[in-house]
Amino acid sequence: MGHVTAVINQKGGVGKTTTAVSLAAWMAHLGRRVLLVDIDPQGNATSGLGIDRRDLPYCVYDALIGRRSLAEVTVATRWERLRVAPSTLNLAGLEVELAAATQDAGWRERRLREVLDSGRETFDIALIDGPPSLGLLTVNALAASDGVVIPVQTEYYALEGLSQLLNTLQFVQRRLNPALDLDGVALTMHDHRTNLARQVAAEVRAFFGRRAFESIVPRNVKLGEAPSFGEPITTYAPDSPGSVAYREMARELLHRVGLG
Amino acid sequence: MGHVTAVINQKGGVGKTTTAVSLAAWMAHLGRRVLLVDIDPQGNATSGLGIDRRDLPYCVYDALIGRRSLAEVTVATRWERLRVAPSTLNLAGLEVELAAATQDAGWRERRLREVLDSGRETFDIALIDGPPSLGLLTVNALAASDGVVIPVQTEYYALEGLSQLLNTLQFVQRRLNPALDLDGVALTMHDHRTNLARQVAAEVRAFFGRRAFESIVPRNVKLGEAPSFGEPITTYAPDSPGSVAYREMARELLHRVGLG
Ligand SMILES: Nc1ncnc2c1ncn2[C@@H]1O[C@H](COP(=O)(O)OP(=O)(O)OP(=O)(O)O)[C@@H](O)[C@H]1O
Ligand SMILES: Nc1ncnc2c1ncn2[C@@H]1O[C@H](COP(=O)(O)OP(=O)(O)OP(=O)(O)O)[C@@H](O)[C@H]1O
Ligand SMILES: [Mg+2]
Ligand SMILES: [Mg+2]
Repeated sequence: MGHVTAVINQKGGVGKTTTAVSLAAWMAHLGRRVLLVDIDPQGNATSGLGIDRRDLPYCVYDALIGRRSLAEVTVATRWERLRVAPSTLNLAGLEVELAAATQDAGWRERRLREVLDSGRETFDIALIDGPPSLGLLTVNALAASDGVVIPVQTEYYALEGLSQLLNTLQFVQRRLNPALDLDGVALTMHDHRTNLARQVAAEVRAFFGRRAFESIVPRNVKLGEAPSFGEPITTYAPDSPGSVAYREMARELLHRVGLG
Repeated sequence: MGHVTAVINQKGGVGKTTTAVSLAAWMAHLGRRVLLVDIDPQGNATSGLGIDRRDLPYCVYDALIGRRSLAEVTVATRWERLRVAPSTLNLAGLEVELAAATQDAGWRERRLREVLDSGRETFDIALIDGPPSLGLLTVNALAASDGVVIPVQTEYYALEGLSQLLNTLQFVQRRLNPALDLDGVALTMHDHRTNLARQVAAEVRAFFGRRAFESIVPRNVKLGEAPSFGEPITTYAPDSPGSVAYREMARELLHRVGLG
């Protein structure tokens, strides 16, 4: 049975996609069967792995509305053991489309859980890349997951949004998914030269303790360049500081979820 | 009649809030009566100006559901001529709450327009800070505005999202607000030392031409520090490179909308 981890934070631009894609690529490189699930209508994780959304016959949306199975929407990438359930724009309409559903409470929120549960034996770990919101798509990701990774950019506004995020996690744990755990907090885009970054990092560590990953991801232009070539950092610049930080974080995450 | 500009981009973390708050503060400093409208449930623009959301009796949400007027929800700041229509968390529920409305098509999308039209003579320019999505709140902002400012971080993913944003603008111009114009494209968090940033900036300028502001906002830690003190850059670090860039952009924007 594969482990499912959601990479979530409603604050925009904190490194959710970069973290999901980099961890997925490193875990595949380290020998695990990895599924990356892109439920952000922007589709950055999909294009970040070189997949052209216009070429796709199906995507996650088709599985969420029950028209296709997980196996039918999943595509291979150029990297061994790394597969993607890609996103397209029609995901953006899901929230309003499902709002009218007359099924019982919780039906809408469990669409992704049903999709992923049908294929749990096909992967060792699945990572879900979420949109910058706390709407239905994010709640679906949380209801479908065993654990959550929260990327936090070491900036003030990213810190401010954490309490809202933790409230949402508790809501999902109470109502939809009691087993949901915090797999880790990832400090991202860290510029060790600024007081602001060091202060925010210290506050996050003080609050989350050992749940914060040891590995801190530095600001590193290679991480920004990689997606423009449709490659993860593992092949674009494998020895760059950003890549090495994500390799260490991937090892920590695998260890925490019992795949180490 | 005041001019209304929406600061919009569904890509997360591109500098929407920093741009809205900095331009608003500079335009007030330059003698205009400015209203900052925060329709992002995260409420970063509200806290970035030192307003504690817990102290607020009313907010934009109350005006959007018709319970309070714009005048009742608007609060003064410590800075002359700068007023805010603040956001709180209950904005997050608006999309689903209004989804059930039985009024005719376009009613849901024009809530903010009706609110702002009722107070147009009380400001020279209003800036709307939007959330990182293309949902109902963002469509409301576009339907209520005379123009749009699009902040674009000089990074690859920010470039990728532009076509989706432009499609949404055209949809709103056709169906809800034919007068909606592009007031400007703001290049933000620009690190002139990296090829990536220079390439993205060149592509944005090639595509948008003179609609891109001359002034480019450099990456400047002072802009990240200011909100942690609840101050705009105009008082936190008025002579910093980030502040000066936003002062020049404010002048350009005022000129473009006929308030120069
Ligand atoms: N450590 C890093 N160093 C430099 N650039 C980075 C780093 N991590 C991410 N980036 C860049 O910063 C931007 C924001 O990151 P990313 O898109 O992964 O965030 P996100 O949280 O997924 O955003 P959204 O909220 O839009 O989904 C991207 O352009 C990305 O390439
Ligand atoms: N020019 C700059 N230099 C350095 N830091 C900046 C700059 N502009 C913005 N920031 C910081 O980058 C982060 C993202 O900016 P901001 O929150 O304004 O983006 P946003 O588009 O409003 O995000 P969201 O999509 O979550 O609404 C913030 O922590 C902000 O303080
Ligand atoms: Mg993302
Ligand atoms: Mg913002």
